[in-house]
Amino acid sequence: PTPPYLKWAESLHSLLDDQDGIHLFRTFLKQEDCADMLDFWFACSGFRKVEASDGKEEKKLKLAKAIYRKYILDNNGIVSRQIKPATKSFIKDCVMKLHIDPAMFDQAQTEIQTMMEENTYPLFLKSDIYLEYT
Amino acid sequence: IDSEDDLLQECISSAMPKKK
Repeated sequence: PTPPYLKWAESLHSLLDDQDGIHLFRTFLKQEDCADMLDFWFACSGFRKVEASDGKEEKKLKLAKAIYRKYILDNNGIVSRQIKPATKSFIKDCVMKLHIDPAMFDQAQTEIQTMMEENTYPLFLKSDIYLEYT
Repeated sequence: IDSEDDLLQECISSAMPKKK
């Protein structure tokens, strides 16, 4: 069978589908000071998965606010700097108007994912951390 | 603020793949 670390090189999704892959990628991103990008990506996926059943609404609102405050609000943060201004205003509007939608972070997540696919992921595959692991 | 961080951590973990 193909060893996991070779699968990681196939696509970003293959890497993010493996616990050890995530761990190593996060170690690399931490070195580059951009681990928040990965955390944000997973936070968006997790947010989408919170069920919309009654009683969860308050939790969703709290979570949306937490994600907004931690990653989007600070314009100097690594995540905030990679997200388009229009996308940020959209999220801000949703939070301010308490309009909590499961897809409200989708566009921002896509932008961060594109950034990782074009930038940090290829760098990771060439990094000492990955090469030493293999 | 602590509970907000916990909520965020829980959310991040829930999206990660489970051990195979």
